[in-house]
Amino acid sequence: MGRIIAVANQKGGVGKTTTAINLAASFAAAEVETLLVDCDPQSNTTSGLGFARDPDRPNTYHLLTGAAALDAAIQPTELEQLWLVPSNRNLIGANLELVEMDRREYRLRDALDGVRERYRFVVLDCPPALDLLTLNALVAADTVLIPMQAEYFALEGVSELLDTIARIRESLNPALEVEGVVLTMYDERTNLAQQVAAELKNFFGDKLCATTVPRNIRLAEAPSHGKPALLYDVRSRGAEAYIRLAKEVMARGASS
Amino acid sequence: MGRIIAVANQKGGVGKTTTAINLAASFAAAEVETLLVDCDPQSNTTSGLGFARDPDRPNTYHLLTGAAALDAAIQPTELEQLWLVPSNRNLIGANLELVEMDRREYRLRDALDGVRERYRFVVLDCPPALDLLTLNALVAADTVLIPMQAEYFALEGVSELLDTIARIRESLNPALEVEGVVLTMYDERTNLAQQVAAELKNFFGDKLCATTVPRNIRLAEAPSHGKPALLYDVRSRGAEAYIRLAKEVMARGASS
Ligand SMILES: Nc1ncnc2c1ncn2[C@@H]1O[C@H](COP(=O)(O)OP(=O)(O)OP(=O)(O)O)[C@@H](O)[C@H]1O
Ligand SMILES: Nc1ncnc2c1ncn2[C@@H]1O[C@H](COP(=O)(O)OP(=O)(O)OP(=O)(O)O)[C@@H](O)[C@H]1O
Ligand SMILES: [Mg+2]
Ligand SMILES: [Mg+2]
Repeated sequence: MGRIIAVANQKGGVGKTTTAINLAASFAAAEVETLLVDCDPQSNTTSGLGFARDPDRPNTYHLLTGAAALDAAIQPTELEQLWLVPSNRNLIGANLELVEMDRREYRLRDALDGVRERYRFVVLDCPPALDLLTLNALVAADTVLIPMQAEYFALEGVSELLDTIARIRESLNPALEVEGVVLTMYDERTNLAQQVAAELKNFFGDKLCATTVPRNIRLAEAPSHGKPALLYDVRSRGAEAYIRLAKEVMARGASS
Repeated sequence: MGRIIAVANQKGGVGKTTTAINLAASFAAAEVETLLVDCDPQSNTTSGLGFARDPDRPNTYHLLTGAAALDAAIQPTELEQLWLVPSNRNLIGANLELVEMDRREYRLRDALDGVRERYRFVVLDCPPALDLLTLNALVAADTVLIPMQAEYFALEGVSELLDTIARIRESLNPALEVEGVVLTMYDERTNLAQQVAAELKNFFGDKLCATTVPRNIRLAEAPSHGKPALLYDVRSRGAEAYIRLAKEVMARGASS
């Protein structure tokens, strides 16, 4: 049985897209069938994998509004076992259009029905907001992976995200668990990073991933070539960190 | 006559809050009466200036819904000429509540009526979305300052932001201009940064600010002490960059 993992944090620029792309690519490189769904109207996951903007190609917006079935929206990528549901800026409209719709928080969950039989991992990239798109992802997901920068503003927003997750667990998705918190762009040389990491360790215990992702320019360069880091520069510290993170996430699942 | 500057970019984590706080503080340090308005439910501008969370204190949400007048919401800060309208997580509700309201895009503009006579600069910190909160800020503003990281995903989102600004200029706020684009967390040693900066220069011409803000750990540390960088470490490269940016913005206005 597959697992649906939402990559979410309303704080902007913490590495959600970079984590979604590179984690999914690392699963696929380990010969594990993986689906990546771009739930952000910015569609950085889509362009980060080299797909040009194309509003007519079926995308996440069409899934949510019921205008296309899942199979019509799934695209192959350069990695044999990695598949993508792209997004487009039309997804901005979904936040307003979904408000009036029936089962508005379950639209993604319903659209992904049966997907766990075909993919071992489904990774959902979320926008920087606790809006109806992120809500849909958290209702569809089994677990949520929280990328965090070890900085003050990022720390500030964690309690709000955890409140939201707790509220969703009470009503919309009782099975939702925290997959883990992963430190991104981590520079162990700064005091600030060490202090924040210590606070997170205190707060999250073993939910804080053992793998940390260092700041590594290769991770920022790879999307401009339309490739995950392991296809752009597999020996880079960034690519290696995400391969380790994928192993850690796969091992967590094995025991449950 | 004062000027209202919205600091906006839907891309997350590009330095909107860091720019809003430190630009406003630099204006105030130059003995210029300045008002800073936190339009983001994350309320990082509010906590970055040392204000604790307090849902009962009048804030931007109350301004937008008409529950409080501007004077009731304005708070003094550590800098004599810097004043703050704080925000709170209740502001998330405004995105839905404003939809049904009359003049929903003009709520902030109306609430700030007369503010240009009392403050030379009013700086609006926006959330990482092109939502009704950012829309309200762009309708209230005279100009928009766009913080940009010199990275691929940040470049991707610029055309969408410019489309939005053009649409607002056609209908809701014909006087809206681009104040400038300021490169943040800039590391001139990387090829990626140089390539993106060259593309931005091509695209924006003299709208690209001469001042760039380097990556500087002091800027990330300052908010955990509740202070702008110039009160935390005035000799730091980060504080100096924002003092230069304030001078550049003040000089631009002088000629108009
Ligand atoms: N470990 C890293 N090292 C260096 N650069 C990184 C790293 N992780 C992400 N980046 C870069 O930092 C920027 C922010 O990352 P990213 O866009 O993945 O964050 P995000 O949380 O998805 O942002 P948003 O909130 O806008 O969706 C991007 O330009 C990305 O290329
Ligand atoms: N020039 C800089 N040097 C080092 N760190 C910086 C710099 N500018 C911002 N930061 C840090 O980078 C992170 C992102 O900046 P900031 O929160 O200001 O961006 P933002 O655009 O307001 O994010 P959001 O989209 O969530 O509102 C913060 O932790 C901040 O402290
Ligand atoms: Mg993203
Ligand atoms: Mg901000």
